[in-house]
Amino acid sequence: ERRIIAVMNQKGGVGKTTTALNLACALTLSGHRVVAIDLDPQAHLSASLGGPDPLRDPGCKGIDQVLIEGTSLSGASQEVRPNLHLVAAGARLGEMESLSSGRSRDGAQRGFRLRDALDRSFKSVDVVLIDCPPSSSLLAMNALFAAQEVLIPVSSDYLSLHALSRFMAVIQHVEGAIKRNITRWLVVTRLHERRRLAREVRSKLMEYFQGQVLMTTIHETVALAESPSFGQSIFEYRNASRGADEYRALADDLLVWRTC
Amino acid sequence: ERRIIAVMNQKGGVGKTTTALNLACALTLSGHRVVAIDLDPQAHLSASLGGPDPLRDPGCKGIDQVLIEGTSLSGASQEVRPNLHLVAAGARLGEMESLSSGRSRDGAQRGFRLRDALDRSFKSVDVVLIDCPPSSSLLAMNALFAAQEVLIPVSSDYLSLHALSRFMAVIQHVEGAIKRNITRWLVVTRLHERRRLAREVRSKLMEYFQGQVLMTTIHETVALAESPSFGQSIFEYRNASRGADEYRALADDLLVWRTC
Ligand SMILES: Nc1ncnc2c1ncn2[C@@H]1O[C@H](COP(=O)(O)OP(=O)(O)OP(=O)(O)O)[C@@H](O)[C@H]1O
Ligand SMILES: Nc1ncnc2c1ncn2[C@@H]1O[C@H](COP(=O)(O)OP(=O)(O)OP(=O)(O)O)[C@@H](O)[C@H]1O
Ligand SMILES: [Mg+2]
Ligand SMILES: [Mg+2]
Repeated sequence: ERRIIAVMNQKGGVGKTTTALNLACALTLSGHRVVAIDLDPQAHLSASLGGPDPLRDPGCKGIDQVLIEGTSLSGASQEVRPNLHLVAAGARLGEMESLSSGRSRDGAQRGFRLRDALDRSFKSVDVVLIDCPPSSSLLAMNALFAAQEVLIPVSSDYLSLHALSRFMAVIQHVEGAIKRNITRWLVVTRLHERRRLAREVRSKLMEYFQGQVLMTTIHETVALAESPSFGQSIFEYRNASRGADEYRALADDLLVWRTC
Repeated sequence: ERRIIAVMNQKGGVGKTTTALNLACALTLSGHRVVAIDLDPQAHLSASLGGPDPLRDPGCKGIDQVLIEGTSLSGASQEVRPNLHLVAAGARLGEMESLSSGRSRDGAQRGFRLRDALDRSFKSVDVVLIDCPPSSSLLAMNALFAAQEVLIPVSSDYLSLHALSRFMAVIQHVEGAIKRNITRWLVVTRLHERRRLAREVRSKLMEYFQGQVLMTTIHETVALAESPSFGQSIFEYRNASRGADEYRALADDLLVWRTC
């Protein structure tokens, strides 16, 4: 049974791309077939996997073609690692951000383009992971309308915790509009073990969102910040590191629904 | 002569709110009259100053009223510290994000609402600082159309550096549309002194953007992450700290145009 998981949080810089990158690779290393979709016009997931990057190739194509012109998802993807297909952002994805996700018939239809594309392609993969931009634009709507689950990285700081209840309300609003539930998972990221604030944020999360916080916490370690600059996952860059161990364990948590 | 400065970067979590908060307060401590505008629906600048917060007060008003209903800026503000007026985000600011900033007459007009409001209010203050969300929505357009200067916090990591050229292109595009220049300042934030990657990112910034990087670098220190949770600036929370010294120096850099 295919799982479609959007990696999302309107709060910026919490580790969405880092999580999408390393989770996708951890899942393939344990034998799962994965499709990673880069829904952020910054194309950071694409760049982190060494894939098509609008910075170096201004004409590159990807999910932008699927959403703007209706190309098929499989036609817009490429196998970047064994068992891992990437649908890159493409150079024109930013055009989708400025379109309205308003109430007009046209606006409403635009929100379902990713869902419709996933209905036609990649039906036999195990997991689809969608990396999202830090905004509530039309791209975010496409992710929420397509996904059955949302993985929410929350960095261990006050503003990240503050932003969470608003984001949960956005998800709830979408559930009302599409008349089905979206399973929510939280993962604590960028934890600074020695900071009192970080430990407090983590225990607050476990209290407010019991049963939804995945067991593994991801600590702040420099190797996780370095690997994207080489177009590599943490497993290729420094396999014997805390970051690699933690993302392997997080992949397992997600597969067996292991929460705190 | 009033300066209107947008604190912006589409890359999330680089320290936009932390910089807007502490810069606004540093400028008032050296006797300048400042207006801080919270243009992020997450209302993080408002919360960090202990101002109206949609989380605690779902009916609170602020810049949302100005942009949606045309209320005056001064009517929507409150003096939160001596010499510092805050125009909070307000509970309805998110509604502006889903409106299109497209080419239609209506879309184009919506982009100038903040500029028009600033033409009518706060003409005699020294500095207007606008904290922006990490997206390129209609709110970002309102900030760029209103601002004469853009202050771009860049955290010392690879993805933040990667995102910069795309953001610079967005600014250039807006300059073409409004037929005037926008002065750009960069500030290196969240520097981890001991990380080789951080030092490399910083020297690359100074090479690529000579004359635009402000002299003071802001280091990653826990007090800067803690102060917002108390609704305080770094000067109220821990005045004798590295973070307080650095934001005081950064305010001076901005006032005298001191770059590397
Ligand atoms: N656990 C970690 N340890 C160290 N650095 C990290 C960790 N997680 C993320 N980072 C770094 O922090 C920065 C922000 O992370 P990332 O870009 O993944 O966040 P994001 O939520 O995707 O950001 P955006 O909101 O812009 O999409 C990146 O430079 C990344 O390398
Ligand atoms: N110099 C610093 N030292 C330590 N922590 C910092 C520093 N600057 C920012 N932070 C922390 O990092 C997190 C992200 O910073 P902040 O929210 O200011 O970034 P932002 O760019 O405004 O994010 P967003 O894109 O969501 O608006 C916050 O929790 C903040 O407290
Ligand atoms: Mg990202
Ligand atoms: Mg912010």
